[in-house]
Order: sequence, then C-alpha cells, then structure tokens
Amino acid sequence: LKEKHKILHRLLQNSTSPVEL
Amino acid sequence: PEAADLRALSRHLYEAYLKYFPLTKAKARAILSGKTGDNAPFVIHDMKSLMEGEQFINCKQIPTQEHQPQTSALSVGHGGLMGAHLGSECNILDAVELRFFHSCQSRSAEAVREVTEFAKSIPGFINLDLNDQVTLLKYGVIEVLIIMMAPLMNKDGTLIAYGQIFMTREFLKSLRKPFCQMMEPKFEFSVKFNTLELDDSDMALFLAVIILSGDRPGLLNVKPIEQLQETVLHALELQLKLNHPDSLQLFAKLLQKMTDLRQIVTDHVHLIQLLKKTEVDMCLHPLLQEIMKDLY
Repeated sequence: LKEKHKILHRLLQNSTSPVEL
Repeated sequence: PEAADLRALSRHLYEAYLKYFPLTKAKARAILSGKTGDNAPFVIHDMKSLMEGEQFINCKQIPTQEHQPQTSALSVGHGGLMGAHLGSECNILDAVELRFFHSCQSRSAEAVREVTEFAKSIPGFINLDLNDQVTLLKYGVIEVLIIMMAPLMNKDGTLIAYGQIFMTREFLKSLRKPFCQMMEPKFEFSVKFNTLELDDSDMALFLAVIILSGDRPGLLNVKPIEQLQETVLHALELQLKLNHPDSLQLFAKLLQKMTDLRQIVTDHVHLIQLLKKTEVDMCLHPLLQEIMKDLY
C-alpha cells in the first residue's frame, strides 16, 4: 500500500514542507 | 491513577493540536463574532470581491502542477476540499474561479500534512505497521478536514485563508455546477455539529478517535489500532463529562456524527471523481489523487 501512496508515506516518515508537497 | 493517565493523554493531544493546527476554534469563533477589533475578515460575496480578495491577502505560493497559472494563491482555511481546477480558454471571471479552486487544493494538501503530523503525535501511532498508518490517514484525513471546517463555518459562510477572509455561503452556492454543490453539504453538517459546542480540547480527542478507526478497509493489524482508539475514547468520554457536565449524552451524540461524516466523505469523493471524468484538463494535486484513488 505504501508504494501506491508515496507522498503520504513520505509525510509519515519525515516532515515535508509545503513546497515539497 | 487511570483517570490521571487519561487526563494526561487529553492534555498531550490538545498540545499537539495547538502545535499543528494554526487556526483554532477559539480564534475562529472570535473572528466570526467580531471580537477581533479592527482585524475583521475581508468578505468575499461575489466575483468582484473574489478578485479583490486575491489582492487583499499576501499569501504563500504553493506550486503543485507543472502547468498551473503562476498567480497569487488564496490559501484556503482547513476546509479547502473542493479539489479541482480546469483548463484554458476561460474569460477573466472563470480564471479567477479556477485559481480559487487551485488554491483550495494547495491548502488541502497543506492541511493533510498538518493532520499527518497530528496523527504522528498520537501515542502509539508511529509504532503501528507503516502500511496501516498509511491506510488510517488515507481513510481518515478527509473526515478530519471536514470536522475541522465546522468551527470555521456559520450558517452564512466560512472563514478561509487562515481566518483572513470570510466567504459567503450564497456566493459558494452561486458558482457553476458542480462546484456549487461541493460546500453545501458541509455547511449543513457543520451548523448541526456546532450545536454540540465542542471546544478545541474536545476536538483534539475527537480527531484522534476518527484517525484510529479500526474498520478502515485493508488494515493488516486491527487489534493495536482498536486498543489505541479505546484509550482515546475513554479520554474523550471523561473530557466531555468534565468539560460539559450539563450536556447530556454528548459522548453518544458525538460518536453518531461519525456515521454522517462517512456519508459526506463518500459523496465528496464521488463528486471529485465525477469532475475528473467530465471536466476537460482537470488536474488533482498528486497528494489528493493518492488519497482519493480507490477510496470509496
């Protein structure tokens, strides 16, 4: 599932700035 | 001792809520009731004021898609959920309308990040299976965002742009179909939800309960999620008894709202999926695409 949700996965693994989003 | 632990959990979640969500209910209600003195929000009630509103506010640029028009973006409040922007060949008014929906998406993506950070602060959440963390957020985040819209709304409109702008319900209803259909169900829900008179500390616990729903499709290991939710439910029940001693059955009434919420999210996602099929050149923010794909 995490493969299909790469951004969500990234958000969970570390804090991502709005620009990276 | 058990009650003390539950109170400590409530305090912890309230602090996380204050840390990650910039516009609290307390602040929103102060703005809506005109208690902020000279800082009254700018009111958007028609296309002209929508255009003026864009210039009124100094807002951050949040780039998303490659071919987005590079214009100033209205950063929408917690509730930027309309999720669609349309293609070229528009007149000036249409372009303003489209920029607004683009801004809604950008704000929604930012709000998803805030909710993710809040979820990570729930004790035990980050120890769950990573796939299950993804599932809980995928299914919970829109429900959380809709609940967080309620404090920003009254029967006449909603705060957006972190409380700097008030957009009227009538204006949103005047947009062309299907955009005009997107917010009205949220207003109907929010007006009823607001009669429960939850405060920010109650909201923090309720949001955690929503996130920790053990019945989301595809969860691998339900038991630890249910155990975490049960603890937060106990904390919420105690919180409501202490914070609203005269409000009978508030805990039960609040839990019933979760059923209404699922229907609103289902309808919202179907509306977005319809938009994707019917609107030429419509792009969804990649994060919102991830969340909505195969959702309901």
